[in-house]
Amino acid sequence: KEEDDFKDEL
Amino acid sequence: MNIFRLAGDMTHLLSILVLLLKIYATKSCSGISRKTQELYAIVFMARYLDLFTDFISVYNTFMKLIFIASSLAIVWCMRFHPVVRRSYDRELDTFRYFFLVGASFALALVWHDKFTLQEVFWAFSIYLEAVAILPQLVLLQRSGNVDNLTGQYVFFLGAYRAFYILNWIYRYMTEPRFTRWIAGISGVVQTALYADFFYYYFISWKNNSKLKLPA
Repeated sequence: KEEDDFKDEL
Repeated sequence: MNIFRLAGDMTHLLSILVLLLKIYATKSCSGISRKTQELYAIVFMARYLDLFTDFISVYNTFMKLIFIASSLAIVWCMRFHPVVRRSYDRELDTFRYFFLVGASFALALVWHDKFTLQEVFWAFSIYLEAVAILPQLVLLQRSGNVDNLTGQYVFFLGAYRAFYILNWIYRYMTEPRFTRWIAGISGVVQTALYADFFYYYFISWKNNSKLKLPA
């Protein structure tokens, strides 16, 4: 879960 | 990164460049809402708290710095630049945006991914960005004729989030367990607020006439 809600977008 | 998100980021960057061009070339900020610019500065500062803690990519860090620096520079120009500040439509730019900030923050306290400072401020920035264009749209309706660069600025600013919606749909379909409900729903609301502007922008483009929003 942790990694895929990682905010990688601007 | 997918083509929709890249198109969105480039359109967003383009909107900022058009606004900087308008202010620099005409030495005027008439038709531009300072309140919307201030809201966007808050949006970027609240959203990019992780700027120095989470390194994602050079692109990501570079764009975050561009967005923060440009929004602050535009607010500075509109407040303190001796020539530009004189053309600010102070009496037209009266949207009481404090409520937008308060309501967005209250909602972020209730609805967020995780109850941490960074995540609450991220959700706050998402909600605030959804409504940040309101003072600008109100100003356009009040100020009658809209100069081309200002119209293009608002158009690209609205279009970038529409590309992000396509990006979220694409990621939802291609990445297992990808969900961005907060950004997705807010993004739809944000883009919907531009609906009537897009309509009048299209009409002015089709008829090759001056962009005019009904009062």
